[in-house]
Amino acid sequence: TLSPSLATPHLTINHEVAADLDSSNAFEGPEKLLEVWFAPSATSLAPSVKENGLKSVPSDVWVGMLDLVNCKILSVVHSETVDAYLLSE
Amino acid sequence: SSMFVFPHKIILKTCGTTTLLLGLNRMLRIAATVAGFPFHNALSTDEIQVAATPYRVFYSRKNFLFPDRQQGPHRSWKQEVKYLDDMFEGGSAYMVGKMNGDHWYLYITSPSASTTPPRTPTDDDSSINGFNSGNSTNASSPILRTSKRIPTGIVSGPIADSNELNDETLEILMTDLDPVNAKQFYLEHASAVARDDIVARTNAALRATNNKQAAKDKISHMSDSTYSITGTEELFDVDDIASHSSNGSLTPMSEDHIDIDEALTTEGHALGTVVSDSCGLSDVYPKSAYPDARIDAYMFSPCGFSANGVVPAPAAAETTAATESTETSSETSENAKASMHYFTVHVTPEPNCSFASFETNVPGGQKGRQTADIVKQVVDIFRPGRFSVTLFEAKGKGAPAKDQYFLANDINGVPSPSGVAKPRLENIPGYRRIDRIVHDFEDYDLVFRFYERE
Repeated sequence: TLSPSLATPHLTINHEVAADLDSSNAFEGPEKLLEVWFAPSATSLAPSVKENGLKSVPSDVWVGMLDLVNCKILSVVHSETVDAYLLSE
Repeated sequence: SSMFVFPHKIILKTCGTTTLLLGLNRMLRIAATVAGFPFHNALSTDEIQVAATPYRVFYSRKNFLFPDRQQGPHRSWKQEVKYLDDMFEGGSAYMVGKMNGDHWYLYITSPSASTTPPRTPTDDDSSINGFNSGNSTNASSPILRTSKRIPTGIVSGPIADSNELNDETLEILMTDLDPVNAKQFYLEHASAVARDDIVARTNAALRATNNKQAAKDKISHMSDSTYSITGTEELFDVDDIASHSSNGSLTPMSEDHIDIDEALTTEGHALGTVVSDSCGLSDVYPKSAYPDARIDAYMFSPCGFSANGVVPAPAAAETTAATESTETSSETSENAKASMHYFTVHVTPEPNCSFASFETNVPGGQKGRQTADIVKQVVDIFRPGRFSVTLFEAKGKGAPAKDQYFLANDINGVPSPSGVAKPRLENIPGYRRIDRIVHDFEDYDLVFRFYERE
């Protein structure tokens, strides 16, 4: 992990998954794309929503959801307004 | 595959035979129970669950090459639509493009004006839905049977004046990649490039060493005082390299240091970075123009490549000037200040199913680069036989002006103040445009274009 700061995106690598990933049996390129909005913008979150909204959800919570999708987290770039997860498959 | 998590939305793009929609119900529950988004109760087959009420939902994909190999609801568009219709109210499904050729599918829900006050999950609710115990969602069950479909568009709290300003997504889906270009995305080739890269760096270091030694010799004839040479010594420990050169074991000691053995066996990220640089992807949003951008790339074994990029939005004044737009919304500028954009690339290079995708929400016109510039640069990396371009943009405030600008940009490019001709999406060199289809949605414009190699 590189030194994080609020303004600079920083990378976290999941070595446990990334180290021995074998994609020999993967095939078929075209992807599915899902985009779910829970509010019209990042500045219009309901009062009940935690600060930072979905970004407040810990990475390991997403793991359970991604298991259902058959993806694993290889690495994450964290930044102030978006976390970018690179996934297996 | 990639996932982008913003405070208010999540984007999940998955490749191959992944079962993306099977994760949707869990996603809604996480949004409700962990992030605290407004929710409603849904009755599954055997228990009450909570699921966040999404503001709106988009689902899209190109037609699959091998639909029979897909799993869950992904074997056909009809099944995917049924799955989504069973979950959401008010969804609309579209097929865009040639039925008997490459086409693109879209499912979209509209935000409604419902005023039903949503509740906020409590601890009691969380214990009822079994989220923490993990027993309420069965991965093998393809469809969550709800007693009531989830109404989208119910939003509590302050509602934004319009959709997220500057919300624009460009997606390029490329098939039948040029075999030579596709080779770059094989591990073996990437490793060779990495080796060449190391050799080149080593040679450069040796040259620097020799130059330094020559200069040192020259200086020693002149004076015994200290000397200084600027250049690569800040990247390479020349003395260390010189000491290794006698036994043939050369290792550049730099911040860009790559341990090739480690990269081959344990670190797809290292080779991903090499490929990202060598194929030209790193130049789409170059460091010179976006110094704070960050690319996270991974080279799969034996082939395949994925990369995510995070691109900070430029300062407001810069954005406004660069877009050369007639729109001068101060809200746009404010939004740009706080926003971070992304791009993502996925490549499957095998000849029988070669495919590459590029997606970004960096607005066209930023840093003076129009959408057509980006499309041309990306297409040049892969040289596909066929590709589609979808441009999706929120109308936002001032819809008529923006709509006009968007469509004009799509067709003609934006004229620059200097009068220099800008690239046009209509003319991508080496390609013939087959289709151009415009969809005018309630609050979004969509332009779909399809091209074939000439």
